[in-house]
Amino acid sequence: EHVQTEKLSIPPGTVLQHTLLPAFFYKPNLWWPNGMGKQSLYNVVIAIDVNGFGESDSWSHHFGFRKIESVIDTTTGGRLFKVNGQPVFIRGGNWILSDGLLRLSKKRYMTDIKFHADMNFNMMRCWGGGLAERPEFYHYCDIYGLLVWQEFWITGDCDGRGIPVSNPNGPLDHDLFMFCARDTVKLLRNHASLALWVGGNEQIPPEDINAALKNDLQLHPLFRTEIPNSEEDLV
Amino acid sequence: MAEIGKRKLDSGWLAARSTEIELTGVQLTTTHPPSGPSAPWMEAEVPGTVLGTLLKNKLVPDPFYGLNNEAILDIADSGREYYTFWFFTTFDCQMSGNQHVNLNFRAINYSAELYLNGHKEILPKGMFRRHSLDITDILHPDGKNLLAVLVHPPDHPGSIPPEGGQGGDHEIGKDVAAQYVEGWDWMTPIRDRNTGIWDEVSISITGPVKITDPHLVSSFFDGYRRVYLHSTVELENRSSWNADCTLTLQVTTELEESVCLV
Repeated sequence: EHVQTEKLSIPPGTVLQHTLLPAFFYKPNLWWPNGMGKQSLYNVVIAIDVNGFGESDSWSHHFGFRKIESVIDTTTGGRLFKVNGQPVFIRGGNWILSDGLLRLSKKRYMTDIKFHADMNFNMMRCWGGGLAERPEFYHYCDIYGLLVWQEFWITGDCDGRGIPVSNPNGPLDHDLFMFCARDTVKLLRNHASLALWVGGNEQIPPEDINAALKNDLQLHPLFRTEIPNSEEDLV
Repeated sequence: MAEIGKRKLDSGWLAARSTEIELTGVQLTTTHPPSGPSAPWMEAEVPGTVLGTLLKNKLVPDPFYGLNNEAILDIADSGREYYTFWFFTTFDCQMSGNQHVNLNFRAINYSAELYLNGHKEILPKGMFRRHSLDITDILHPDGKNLLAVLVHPPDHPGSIPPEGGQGGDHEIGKDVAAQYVEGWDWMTPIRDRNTGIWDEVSISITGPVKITDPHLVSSFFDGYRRVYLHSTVELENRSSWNADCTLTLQVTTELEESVCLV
């Protein structure tokens, strides 16, 4: 469907962030949740060649074109989801984790997640007292069309609402919490099935953590605005 | 020249309880590596947890059945050292000039000390964070490398009140770790609090420039007819000279098995 290359020069010992020119697609196959259409996935490969050396590194990912929006409905107070502009009636299941000894295998994930799709679910809610689920979990949610609601590691019981009330200010090290949250977002953010990051279960994270999560997780303005029609404008 | 790409280290691991090993990590990865699964060393499940390895070696009953979990010593009673374990493995890696190698842990619970060929690195706390170390300069010239990791449980494993309850005494909430491990209304406590190298271990070989954490975002216009794919990558030039590069983005629809339409 699409190949584009760019030249760039990287000084020695440097780490830089590079945004490629947007790749344009006309009416690509969209990714839909279970029961609403196909879960079309594209194989995206990013490779870098170095003059005088050849291919230096490459990365690939199964990517789904989809737009997921959700807002709180002022009438009911419930959260309304839309995928590709279409409202979705959420049929969700609670998910803690595959196995208490963390024997997490692709085969087990595929079986568990296909089971939920066969039961006509279209969302998995990853509970805050469990895991930030693994890429293999998300891979099969991408394939079987299960949206994922992923909570961070805050629960009412352990963080300020349990009996006895404990840890009202959450974990001891907030910087460590944010480091883990940011690294987890980078690990999982490209999966089509990832629909919602949630601060915690039945509890709002401590104010500083909640504010940092909200700030870091908002959609970059670039993706809100209309793309100029010409590449010149864009550049 | 070693092949560019990622290779998982998911076999041939050994484990031993830290209190049963007198040697240091430097000795284990230089002069006194374990010779095989003979006591106190045992075959290990990596990725996996300490309890998973103990179960694999039938040193604990399977907590999944009946009241077996009651027969397994809880970390609150045993102390953290009891579930502090060494994990050991070897791997081959023959590189050529201008190649670089990273050793990657996708998740460790909860903190660890790593020794590779006698060099020590600290893997900081946190159950949900990746660790990636540039090991290019500490690989063995002959290609045979010795790796030992001493894994420590969460700092606050807590203890389970006689009446149980959701999250036990909630001490685990002080750490950045899964909280269900102290037990919940639907779950008995996990005796080792899921301590271990619980996710993928790999080595990745690159040339002078490495790609890290690409970010893909799509934006939609004209009723989903006009669509853009935005890609941002982090690039690191680990050589000592300027790298003139060609960056390629390729998007294909995998028709069947390995047939692609470009």
